[in-house]
Order: sequence, then C-alpha cells, then structure tokens
Amino acid sequence: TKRQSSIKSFFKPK
Amino acid sequence: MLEGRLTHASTLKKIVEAVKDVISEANFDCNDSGITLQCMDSGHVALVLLQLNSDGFEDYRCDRNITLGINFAALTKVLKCAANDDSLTLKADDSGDRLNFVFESQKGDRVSEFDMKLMTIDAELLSIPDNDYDVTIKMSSAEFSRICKDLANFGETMNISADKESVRFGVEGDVSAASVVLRPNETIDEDEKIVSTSIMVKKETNVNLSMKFLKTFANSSLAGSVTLELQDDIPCLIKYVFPNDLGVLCFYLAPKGD
Repeated sequence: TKRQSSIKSFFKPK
Repeated sequence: MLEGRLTHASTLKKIVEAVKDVISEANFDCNDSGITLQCMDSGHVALVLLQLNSDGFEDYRCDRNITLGINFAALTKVLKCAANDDSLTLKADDSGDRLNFVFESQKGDRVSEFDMKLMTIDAELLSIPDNDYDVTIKMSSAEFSRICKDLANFGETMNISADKESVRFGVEGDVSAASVVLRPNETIDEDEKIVSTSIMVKKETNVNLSMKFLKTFANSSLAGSVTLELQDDIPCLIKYVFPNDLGVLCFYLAPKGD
C-alpha cells in the first residue's frame, strides 16, 4: 500500500 | 453589498454537486472582481479552488469585500429547487449573515426565493504556488470520467504515467490489474464539437493518486474537457474551465508515496 501525503506538506499557510 | 446574476442557475448547481462530497462548509470570498472559494477536505488530502469572474455573470456588483460562510448541505437543498433553465440572482448585504437566492424561469412566469443563514467559518487559506508542470494533458471530461469509473473497481491507487507519445492510467489490485492508454487524437462528439486529447510532456512523469478522490473529481457535467497537470512528487491539478470567461474549478490532489 502507498502512503497518502497531505496537501499541507506542499502548500503552506498564507 | 453583493448582487450577482447568473443566466443559468444550473452552473452553480453543477459546481456545488461536484464539490459537496469533498467539502461540507466553506467561505465564498466576494469582491469587485468575482467570487473565490478555497477549501481542503477534512483529511487535508485535496484542495478545491473555485474562481468565478465578475465578467462571467450577467450582472455583478460587490462594492465591499464580503465573506459568505456556506454550509453545503443547506446550499444543495436550495439549489435543488432551481430548474436548469432558471436564472439565479444572489444577494447578500454587508453583514454577511444571510444569502438570498432568486430563481426565475426563462419566460419570467415563475419566481422562487430562498433565504439561507450563513455561518462563521474559521478557514485556513493556503498559498498555492504557480507551478509550471512537467505534464499537461487535455482530454474529454467524459473520457476521464469513464476511465476513473472503470478503473476504480480494481484498486485504491491510480498510477498515471506520461511520456511524449501517450498517457497511461493504471491500477494494480489484489487479484487483477487494469490500464487504459490514451494517445493524442481528435474526434467529433455528438454535438459536433471537436474533442481532442493533447499531451504535452517536458519530462516523463509517474504519479500515484487516490482513486477515491480522482473518481470524485472526474466530472463530465462541469465542462466538455478537463486538464490534468502532473509532476513527480507534487499535487496533481485537475482543472475545469467554464465557458464565457466565468472562471475555473481546480482540484489539487496530494500524491501517494511509497
């Protein structure tokens, strides 16, 4: 199984 | 205050239908140039970005920035009452505590009105980098929808790989594997419109994405074509462009790693 990454590890808070 | 009129209520209906399984509530940020919504799903796997340009509305007026906190279950109930040919007028005053909807039939012989209570949503806004992706695939949205629907039966992870000649959608399940390969082409659909598949590749790419989310984001009613932007190890972008310069609906989906 592959691990799902989080969108927050790519896009930082404004 | 905000006042916006869309010629077809169905436009908003389709958008809400496409995102309501991913987000339950979100802020619509309204200003002079249009309406923007940015929201993640509860598990922070995907991000929805909707941009509606004021120019795409039949009438649009927003003299002060206003945030409308919307519950999508409530919004869905309201939009269900609109016939596809109805026009839609949205109205909100500066307090931002209610949103008013008026649906009017084309002939003007039926007018229905709904008032929706708004909520305060503490939303976290992310800054989305303007990325120049390695792979851009433009294809029929119906084809993309069919591929996702067919392959979803085989496994939970979709592998998309692209090179200069083709794009391959593949799934490996416990007992079976499936794949669909598309090559650039041009066909004429039932409405005699040209539907083409184009593949632009700067660098060969191979990404793994959640099938569940892809299936939700594959939607043929939003627009005739869909654009997929891919690059190794960064979120995939699935983009629908609305006609008449109304705007775009973007889904960003974080990749799956090993």
